[in-house]
Amino acid sequence: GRETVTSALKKPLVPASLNLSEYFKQFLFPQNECELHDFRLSFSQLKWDNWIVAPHRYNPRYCKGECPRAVGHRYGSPVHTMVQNIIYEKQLDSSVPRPSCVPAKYSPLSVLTIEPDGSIAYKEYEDMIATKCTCR
Amino acid sequence: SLASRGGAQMAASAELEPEAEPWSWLQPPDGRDRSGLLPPLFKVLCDGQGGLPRLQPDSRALRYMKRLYKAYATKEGIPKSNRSHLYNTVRLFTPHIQHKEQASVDQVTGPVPSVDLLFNLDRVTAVEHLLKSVLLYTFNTSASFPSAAQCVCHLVLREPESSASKTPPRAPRSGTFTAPFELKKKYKWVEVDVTALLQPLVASDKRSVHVSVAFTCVKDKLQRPSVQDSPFNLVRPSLLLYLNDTSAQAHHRWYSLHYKRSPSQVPDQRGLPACPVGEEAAQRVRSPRHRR
Repeated sequence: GRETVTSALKKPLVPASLNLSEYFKQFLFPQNECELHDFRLSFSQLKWDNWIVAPHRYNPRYCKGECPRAVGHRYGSPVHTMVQNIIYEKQLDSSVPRPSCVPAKYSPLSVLTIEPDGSIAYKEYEDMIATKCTCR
Repeated sequence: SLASRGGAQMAASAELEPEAEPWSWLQPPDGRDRSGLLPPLFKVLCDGQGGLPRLQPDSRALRYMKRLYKAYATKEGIPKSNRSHLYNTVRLFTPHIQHKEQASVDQVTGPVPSVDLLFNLDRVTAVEHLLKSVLLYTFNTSASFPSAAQCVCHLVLREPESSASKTPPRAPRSGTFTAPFELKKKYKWVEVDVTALLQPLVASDKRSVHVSVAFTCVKDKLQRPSVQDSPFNLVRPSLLLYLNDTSAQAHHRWYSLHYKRSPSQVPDQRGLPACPVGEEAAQRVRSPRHRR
């Protein structure tokens, strides 16, 4: 295989037209990767401000973006996600989708509401605000 | 093939009920309406019943609850973690009926006029366990009153009048309940702890509480206790219930507090027991030695 190795070494690593900084940029700053986004909602938009007294603004946040190959160390994804990514990239089966960008952790929300009988309730609900994303 | 058959069944059932609301798919297949299982917030999120007509709450009560909210949560609605108590629900009820009547004679102060209050606790759900309850008084600011006074609150629990009942009303179960408290000019609110009186009622799923309230106050040590049904014109009280909602949708503070301290013990989603018991706890004790 010595001939093949030497011939491979002779090939230019990077196409002459593309300069190095552009070439490396695609690895250093991947575009629209999976990450957390804000979505500030006011209950008056939903016309619920007649029964939800507080908070005035609610930011449930959401996860959006593409799942890169190196999902392991960045998103704490299980090995299954990398396997699914490889199946998707090599198109071994067209029905297998790319891994999805979904919330991994949440925080609670405190709500002050007026009940139909006129009583007032302060309640803390679990899992109402996404705080971390992952690829699955 | 199993999955495809399941999918076909799902598709078939969807064709059968084209108008079904998406959230109704969460309902159990037997069709019985168990909307009580859904927390109120989730119910509204699904079927947009936020527009239901609502009785307007008492403005003083609303002001108190807004202050409580600011003390417990940030502007974005995140519960403040500097609180150690275990309740994740606070409910405030204003009384429906109140009328004055002569109550029992008190050996110290003679006839004690009292005020009758009726609270409707329909909104308390079976999964909400009572931790503390107080009668919340505020002052009628126009009334003049001394800088401080020692008071005692006398409560008598009454069976709610049910017109349909044939049996003569039983004698009111006297809540041999006296709650001392101090009135001070600088306090805007006075809380009279009635937990011991209400605990059995809320635990037995009682839907309404009928109670007569009277006060005896002493402005200074020398004076005889004077009888008032509402000293210094206290405004009619609200009933505050501090509850621990045990449903899965409610935020359980003790849980996050416990697992925040020892990240290695964060339970994985397969539902490890909430608190380490027996072998696991012993194992944890052993692990430091193992690490050494």
